[in-house]
Amino acid sequence: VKRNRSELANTYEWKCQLSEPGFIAAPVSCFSHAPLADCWENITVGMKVEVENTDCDDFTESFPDSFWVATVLRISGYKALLRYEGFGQNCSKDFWVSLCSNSVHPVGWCATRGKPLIPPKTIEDKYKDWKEFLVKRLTGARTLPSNFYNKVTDSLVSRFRCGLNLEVVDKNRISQVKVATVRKIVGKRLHVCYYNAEPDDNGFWCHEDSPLIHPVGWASRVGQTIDAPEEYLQRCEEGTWGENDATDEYFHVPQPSSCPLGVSFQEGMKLEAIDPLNLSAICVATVMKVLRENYVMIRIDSYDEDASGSDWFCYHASSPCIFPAGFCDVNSIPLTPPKGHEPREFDWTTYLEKSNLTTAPLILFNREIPAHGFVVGMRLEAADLMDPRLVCVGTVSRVVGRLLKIHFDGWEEEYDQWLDCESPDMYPVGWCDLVGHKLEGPRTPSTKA
Amino acid sequence: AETKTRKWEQKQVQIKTLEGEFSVTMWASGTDD
Repeated sequence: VKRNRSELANTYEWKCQLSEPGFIAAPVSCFSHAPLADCWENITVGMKVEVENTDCDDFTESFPDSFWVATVLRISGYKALLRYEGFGQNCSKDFWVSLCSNSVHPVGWCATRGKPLIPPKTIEDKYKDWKEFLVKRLTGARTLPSNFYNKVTDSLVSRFRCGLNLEVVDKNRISQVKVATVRKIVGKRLHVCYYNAEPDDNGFWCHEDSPLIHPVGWASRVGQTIDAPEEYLQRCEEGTWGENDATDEYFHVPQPSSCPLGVSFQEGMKLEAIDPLNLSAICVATVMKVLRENYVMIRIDSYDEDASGSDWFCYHASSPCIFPAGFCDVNSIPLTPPKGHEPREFDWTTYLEKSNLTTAPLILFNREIPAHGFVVGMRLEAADLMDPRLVCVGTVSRVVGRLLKIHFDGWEEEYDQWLDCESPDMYPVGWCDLVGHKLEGPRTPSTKA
Repeated sequence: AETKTRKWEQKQVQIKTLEGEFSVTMWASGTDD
């Protein structure tokens, strides 16, 4: 992916961390929205590839670039540690490379382009004729499919395009959506600009699978508040869409409710929810309004009083970011109580009895726990959802069922984010490098200053 | 076993060295189609 150099200035490279003892990256197959996630299980240690041979004399006229066969020794996200064939136990020339880069090819690629394989200088005298050695080492071994690079390219293509209109959560008033237009796409992350935005407004970033974006006409269909031009609202009423309107087929449809008939979220019900304005906190919350198609407006009870309703937030009933009362207690997660209550003293039973309140029944919540594969200590790249144009290096610091706590390396715990295991805002190690997005490194003493 | 057959395909791979060309039998994941 070719990108403007200035955009990628000072991008962090994992290189020095990859070989540290104990470094473990979350596997690509854990991120279903990430490029090649569906076929990454076929990329294995022991696989042979053809790769640029950097252990050679300066380029000669007859061979301006030189390639040799290498074995995959380790895989960390999209990165692999390679060793040139013929080095045996000698690790002196081992190197990390992005397996999706255009310098890595399936075995056989060089021959199809008429390029002979040239052994690295360190071992060139080991054999007079390399044929027997290569036949022995390569026969029966695995390599990449011949169209691997096309697969990489295809998997990077967004289903969106610049200029498409959609409805996006208004970052300045989270209780409503606002019409916006896609201005830029990097690695399926959309940079959208809001309608009627201030000149200095830098818009909003989110992944194309984010639950924060919706098709045109969504707000009027489900009963959500929208900020849009009169002409747009008119089109919503008529249902007439233009070629630049992102309609339903661009979006994931949330799971339908599997609740028995008659059981549903009701206004006033209490629950626990991830605070949309502070993702490190899970808070006592209230259902403020029930919309159509299983969407609910939720208010975090620890916020300051605001009668305007501007701090309500829309969650789908199937969202993995809302929980039944008692979830935090059961899982030893600190719960932020309603305003005026002390965290240590808060107790659901007393609170409900005292105020004559009811909780949302357990059956209403998404309790499915996928076999996600994340474990504590795994490293990844994750968007900072408080400033989602930034993608940062992070570590899984807790796993609670399908819920993950992501710690941003070098930052205090208060900056951690609770994210669902299927969140499209998390990516494998090497994703930024693959898609051409800047990666923010761990905070160091100098960045702290 | 059927899934495995579809997943991994045996293929003849051409190798070219400075000494000449030959082919070897390797396995590639079956995503070629």
